[in-house]
Amino acid sequence: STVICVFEKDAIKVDDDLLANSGRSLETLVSVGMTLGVSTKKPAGAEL
Amino acid sequence: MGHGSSKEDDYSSSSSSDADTKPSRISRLKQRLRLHRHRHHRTRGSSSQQKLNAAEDFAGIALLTLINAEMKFKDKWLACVSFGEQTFRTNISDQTDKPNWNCERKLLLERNGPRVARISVFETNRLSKNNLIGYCDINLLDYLARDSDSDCEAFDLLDPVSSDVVVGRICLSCNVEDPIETEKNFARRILSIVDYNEDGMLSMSEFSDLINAFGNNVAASKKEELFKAADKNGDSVVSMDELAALLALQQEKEPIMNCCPVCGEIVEVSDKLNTVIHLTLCFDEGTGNQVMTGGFLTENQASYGWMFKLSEWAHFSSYDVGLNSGSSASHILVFDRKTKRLVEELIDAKIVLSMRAIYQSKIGLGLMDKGAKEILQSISERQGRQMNSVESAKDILKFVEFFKDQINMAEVKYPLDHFKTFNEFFVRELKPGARPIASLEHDDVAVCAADSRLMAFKSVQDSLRLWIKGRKFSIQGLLGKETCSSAFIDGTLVIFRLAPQDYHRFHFPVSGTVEQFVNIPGSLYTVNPIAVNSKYCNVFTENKRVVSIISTAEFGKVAFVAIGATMVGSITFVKKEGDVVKKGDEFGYFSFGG
Repeated sequence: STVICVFEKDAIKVDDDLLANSGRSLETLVSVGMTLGVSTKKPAGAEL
Repeated sequence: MGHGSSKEDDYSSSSSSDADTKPSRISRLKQRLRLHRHRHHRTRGSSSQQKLNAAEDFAGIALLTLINAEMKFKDKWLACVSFGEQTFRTNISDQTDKPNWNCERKLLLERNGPRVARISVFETNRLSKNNLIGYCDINLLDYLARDSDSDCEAFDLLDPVSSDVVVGRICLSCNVEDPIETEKNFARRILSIVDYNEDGMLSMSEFSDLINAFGNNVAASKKEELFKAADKNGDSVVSMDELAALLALQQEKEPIMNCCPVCGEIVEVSDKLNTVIHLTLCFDEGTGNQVMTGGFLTENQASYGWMFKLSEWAHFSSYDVGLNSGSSASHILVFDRKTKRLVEELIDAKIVLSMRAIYQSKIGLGLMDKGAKEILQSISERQGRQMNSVESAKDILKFVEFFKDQINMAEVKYPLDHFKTFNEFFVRELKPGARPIASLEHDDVAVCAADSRLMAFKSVQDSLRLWIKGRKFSIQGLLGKETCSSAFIDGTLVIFRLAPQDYHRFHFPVSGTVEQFVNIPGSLYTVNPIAVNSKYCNVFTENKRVVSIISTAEFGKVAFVAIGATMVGSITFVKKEGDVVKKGDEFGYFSFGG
């Protein structure tokens, strides 16, 4: 079984190590709760 | 060749004139690490974290020597070193209980790179696969920074079946090459490669060849300019020292090393030392300077018996991992994020053959269309009924035994006798806190949704180029018309693949509100990479799945797709539409069934 998460375009910056492994067609063994990435959206009011 | 005298060789080749008057490389490194620590002590106060900071900053080449071992019975022994993505093996000893290898290998210690080397000792068999007898894990930086003045140290070898049983001891040493010596040695090595007349100097034409070898296509006039800049004493030739100075200075101003002349890898301009280290190790491959045999990815590969020898010419470069081997071999290589090591996920060879026959050929998929889909559905339903029966509980212990190194019963919420059916065990819960959630209070940090093998792609184009080969894959096809919006079309895709031994509950990767669930009926193809990598099969868009949308403040909408697979086709959710959820909360689970 598999879970696929789809994030909206430019909504997340996925951790570099995960992208780098995937870029080599190499799966990364992870556990629930490990970091996946950070939001690239600015919090409301951040520009004030 | 590294048998005992290599250290003396290194000294004489690098700085023979002053080797007697200067402190040894080992003591200089220790001093350097200590100084680094003292500096942190003075400036920031004392804590164990400071030692860690100093260690993490360190990069260089470590020379690891496996000297000998004491085992509890006689056999012919070999040892493997697994470090990061590489594994090296020694030669095979004589029949003895005290194998003596004296094999050395240079290992690259990178900033933020792997630190722990696993040493495994195997008894060898002439025909079949060698048996792992003992292992130990050694943090090389801790070892290098220790206060002992002894050149070698003995470590207990632990039984792979029961890690509190000691099955032998292995003696090893590890030194670090001084970065300045690394640079000098490097200059000497490359100089010798293009020094056709072997006079120890580079003429203009030899220098020009060298620049070309670095993948640098500068104009002839620029080469002349560089040559003049290097030729400090104006004798129309460039010496080793002049070349070393040029490489050091020029690489910072305007890099002349763009790619590795050996493996072709593009080098990172911003990290000169790592570049030099990379090139040094590459130059060493196949020269006999490295005594241990390399080119293996995992200790399993390195320990294969004569059968592996038949294919040892088929060199595995680090770029052959994953996709290619996933579809051409009976194992899949996975990078363990926790240990920073490659591990093999073994699949029964018969299953691999049948999966390849079915999923990677037009004929196989043709068979699928002629009733095999129904067969997969039917065996999954039958399996579900069987795994829900009380009799199935007897298989739990066998399953745990089979995956003993991958299922940690200490973190399972209930003891084995709590589970009345296999399916109950399959969807076992974990104790609270068994899976710490990263940055729990920061909802702008997303977390992994399952214990799994993960692939992440910035766009669907990347996923198609690197992983999903099904010709009909698309985000619209995956999510279905009801939930797909234009913002998802070129969105980021993260795939979590669960294996049978994994904890089978999935969790929320983000905090938000569950908006909707959409059931999409479909087939129950395997989700193994063999099928995902097949151009004839469209696993993700044809399999039975449930699409849910989580609405979040930090990430906008996130589509969460739970996809059923052969045998494990039952998807259950523990949350419902409208629930407000926190990242890390349990969302649902997969179980046996159709």
